[in-house]
Amino acid sequence: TPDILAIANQKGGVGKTTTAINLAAALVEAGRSVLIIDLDPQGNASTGLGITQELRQKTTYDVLIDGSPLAAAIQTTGIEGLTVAPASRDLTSADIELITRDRRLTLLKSAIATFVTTAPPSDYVLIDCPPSLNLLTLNALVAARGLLVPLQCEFFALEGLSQLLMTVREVRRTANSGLRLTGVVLTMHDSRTRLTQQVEQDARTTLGDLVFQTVIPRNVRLSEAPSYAMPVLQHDSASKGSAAYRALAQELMAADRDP
Amino acid sequence: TPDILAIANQKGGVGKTTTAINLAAALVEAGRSVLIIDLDPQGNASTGLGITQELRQKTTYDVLIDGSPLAAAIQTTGIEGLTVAPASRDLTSADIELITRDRRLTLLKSAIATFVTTAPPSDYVLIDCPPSLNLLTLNALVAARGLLVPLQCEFFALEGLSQLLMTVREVRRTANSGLRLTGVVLTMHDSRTRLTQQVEQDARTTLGDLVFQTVIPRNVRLSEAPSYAMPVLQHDSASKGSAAYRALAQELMAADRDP
Ligand SMILES: Nc1ncnc2c1ncn2[C@@H]1O[C@H](COP(=O)(O)OP(=O)(O)OP(=O)(O)O)[C@@H](O)[C@H]1O
Ligand SMILES: Nc1ncnc2c1ncn2[C@@H]1O[C@H](COP(=O)(O)OP(=O)(O)OP(=O)(O)O)[C@@H](O)[C@H]1O
Ligand SMILES: [Mg+2]
Ligand SMILES: [Mg+2]
Repeated sequence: TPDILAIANQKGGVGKTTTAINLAAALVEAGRSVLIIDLDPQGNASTGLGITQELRQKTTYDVLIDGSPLAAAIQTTGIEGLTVAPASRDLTSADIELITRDRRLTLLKSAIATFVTTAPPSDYVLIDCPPSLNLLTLNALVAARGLLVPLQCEFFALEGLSQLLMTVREVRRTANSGLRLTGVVLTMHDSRTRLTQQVEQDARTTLGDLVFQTVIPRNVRLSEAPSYAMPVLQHDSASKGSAAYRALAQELMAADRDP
Repeated sequence: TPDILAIANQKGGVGKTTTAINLAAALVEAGRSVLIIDLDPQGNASTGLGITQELRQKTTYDVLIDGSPLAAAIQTTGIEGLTVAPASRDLTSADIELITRDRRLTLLKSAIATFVTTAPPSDYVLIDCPPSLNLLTLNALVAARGLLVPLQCEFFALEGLSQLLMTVREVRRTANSGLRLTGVVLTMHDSRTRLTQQVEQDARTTLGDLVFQTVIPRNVRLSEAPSYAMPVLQHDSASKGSAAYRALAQELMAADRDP
C-alpha cells in the first residue's frame, strides 16, 4: 500500500503546496510513482501542475461530498508517474457541508482505501492541505500514515506548531493510531538572516531529529515554476530549489527504509 | 463611528497580519486611534504586539461564542492610541461551534455596535482575518465598511482573488450592503524579479485604481519586528518597511477624506 503523507501547517504561505509539487517531482525522478491529492479550495497544487479550473472534471470536492470514486478524479500531469486529484473552489464550504455527516472524518480515508483495491497504487500519496485545522486537514490527518510539516524560517512560524502537534496527538488518540510525524522541513531558509538562524536553532533544539537535515533555501526559481505550470525540477533543473527537493526526497526514502 | 476595515485574503502568508500591525502603528503615529481585532486562531497580531497567550484574559473567542462584551477583551499595547482585542486558539473550532447559531454572521457586527455606544470609539478598527473564507472572515466582512486585501507579488496570489471578490459581492448582497473594497495593497514587492513585475502589471490592469499606489517592499525588518513584539515603526523607524506603511496610511486617510 502507498505511503500516505499529509503536508499540513495551519500557518499560511509556509511552502505546503511548493513542497507537495516539488517533493513529488523529485520522488518521481527517483523512480517512484506519486499521487497528489489537492484538498485546498485555492487549488494551487492543481494549477501549479497545469490543471486549470476549466480542465477539472471530478475534483476532491466530489470525492468527499458526493462520494465519487477517487479514481474518477485522478488526472495525469505532463510528468510520467505523477498524477493529481485536483481541488475545487467548492471545498470552501466543505466544513459547513460535512459537519452533520456521520463519518465526516473518514471520508478521504475510505476513498483512498477503495482506490488502492481497484487500481495499481502509487508508491506515495501526498495530500496538500489548506492553511487551517478544519475538516479538510483533519480528513488528511486521518487518512495519512505520516505528517510532513513545512516550517517557514520566520518568527510567526513556531507559534502555531504546538497547536498542530496537539491536533496530531488528538487524531492519533481518536481516529488514526498509526499517524506519526514524518518530519519538519525548514523552508524559505536564508542563512544570511538572523531570523533564519534563530528559527533553525529553536526548531532543532525543540524537535531534534524530527527536523530534516535538508533545508529548502529561499530560491526565486521555486516561486517562478508554477507560472510555467511545472515543478522546479522541470523549470530549472540546476537551481538550488531543485537540488534541495532532490535531497529531501532522498532523505524521505531513506527514512522509509529504516523507520 | 469608526472606519471598520477587514484585512482579508484566504491565500496564506500574504502579509495580512503584518499589514494590520504596521498600518495601525502608522495611523497612530499620524494622530489617529486604532483598535485591532484579531480573529485568527494563530493570534499572530496579538503576539506581534506583545500580548502572549498568558496575557490574554478575554479574547475574540469569548466575544463571538459567549457574547462577552468587546470592551472586556480590549487591551492596551505599549503604543499610545493602539489597542488590541486578542485572539484565542479556541477560534479554531469557531466554525463548528457557530454553525447552528441563528445570527452567526452578525455576531462581530453586534459586538462592535454595542462597544461604540459604551466607549469612546477609535478612529479605525482593523480586523485581522485567518487565511480562509470561513465564518470568522465572513463575520469580519459583515461587520466592516471596507476590505483591505494584501496581495503578495507571487504567482499563486492572483488565483484566489476572484473567489474573494465574489464572496464580497455575496456579503454585500445578503448581509452588508455598505461593504466596499477599500483597496488592494501589493506586498513583498521586489522590483528586481520578473514575477513581481508581472503580478503588479496584472493587478493594476485588472483592478486599476483599486490597487494602492503604495507598494510594500520585501524588507527583513518587517519580518524581524514581531520577534521584538513591536511594529516595524518602533523596531526600525528608518527602514523601507516603516516608510511604506507610513505612505499606505497617508493614502488610506486621503481616500477617506474624499471617498
Ligand atoms: N523556498 C522558496 N523560495 C522562494 N519562494 C518560495 C519558496 N517556497 C515557497 N515559495 C513561494 O512562497 C509562496 C508561498 O508558498 P506556498 O503557496 O507553497 O505556501 P502554502 O503553505 O502552500 O500556502 P497556503 O497556506 O496559502 O496554502 C508561493 O508564492 C511560493 O511560490
Ligand atoms: N513586506 C515584507 N517583507 C518581508 N517579510 C514580510 C513582509 N510582509 C510579511 N512578511 C513576513 O512574511 C510572513 C507572512 O506574513 P504574515 O504572517 O503577515 O501573513 P498573513 O497573511 O497574515 O499569514 P496567515 O495567512 O498565516 O495569516 C511573516 O513571517 C512576515 O513576517
Ligand atoms: Mg498551499
Ligand atoms: Mg496572519
